[in-house]
Amino acid sequence: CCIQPILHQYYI
Amino acid sequence: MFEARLLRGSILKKVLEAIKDLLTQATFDCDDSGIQLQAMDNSHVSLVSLQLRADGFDKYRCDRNISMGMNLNSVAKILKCAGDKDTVTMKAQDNADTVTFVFESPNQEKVSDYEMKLMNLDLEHLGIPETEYSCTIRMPSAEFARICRDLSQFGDSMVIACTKEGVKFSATGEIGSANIKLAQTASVDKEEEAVIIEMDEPVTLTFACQYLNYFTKATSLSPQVQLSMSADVPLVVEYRIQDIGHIRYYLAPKIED
Repeated sequence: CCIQPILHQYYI
Repeated sequence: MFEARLLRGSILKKVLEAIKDLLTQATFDCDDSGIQLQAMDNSHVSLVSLQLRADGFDKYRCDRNISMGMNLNSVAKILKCAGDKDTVTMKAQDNADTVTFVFESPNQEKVSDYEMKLMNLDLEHLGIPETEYSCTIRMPSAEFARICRDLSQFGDSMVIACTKEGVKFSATGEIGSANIKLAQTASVDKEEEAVIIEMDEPVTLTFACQYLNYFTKATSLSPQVQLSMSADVPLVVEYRIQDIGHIRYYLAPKIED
C-alpha cells in the first residue's frame, strides 16, 4: 500500500 | 596522533551494538571537537548520526583531523573482548592505516590491545539542515523499544500519530490491528519515566517497523528517547549519551502509493 522513499528525496 | 580514552568503556560497546545491525561500515571522523560518524544503511532509507564530544572523554588528543574507515563487524568483535568495566582507549598515528584499541581492567591487572586495519571508504555524506519539528515526544526508551517490538508482530509498518493529548502507535496486518496510546504524563516526578509532548501541529506518519527496531538497539545508552516529527520529513529518533553526546537515527516516512 505504501512506498518507502529513500533519504535523498529529503536531504542532499 | 589521535588518542581518545574513556573510563566508561561500556559506552563504546553499546554504541557499536546500536549501529552494527544497520551499518556494515562507517567512517569515524575525528577532530579536536570530538568524534563524529554519519552513515546511511545499504538501502539509503535510514541514517545514523553519532557525536561523541571531546570533553566527554577522560583523555582526548587529536593533533590532525583524521577519518578512520572501519568495518563495524570487526569493531564489534574487538569491543566484545572488552569487559563492561574496562577503560577503553582508541589510538592512531597520523596518516596511519591501523587503529589500536586498548582495554584496561579496573585494577590495571589486565591490559589488552587490538590493532585493526582501517579501510578507505568513499561514503556519501548528507547535509541535514537544522529543522523545527511540529512534534517532539520524549518517553522512556524501554517503553519505545517494547512498543516497536510488540507492534511489529502485526505488520511491517507502524503509524505514529501525535496530538496534544498524547501519542498513538498503531499497526495493522493479517491477524488484526493493534493500537497503543500513551498519554502525556500529568505530573513529572521522575523525568526519566515521563512522557512529554511538545506540539505545534498534530502529525501522523507511517514508518517501517524493521528500522525502528534497529534503532531501539540503542536503548541501553539512555533511559529516554526523543522522537521528532513533522509532516513529510524524516523522523528523528535521538538517544542522548550522558555527558558525552548523542546518537540520532533518521528514517524516511512511508508515503501513499
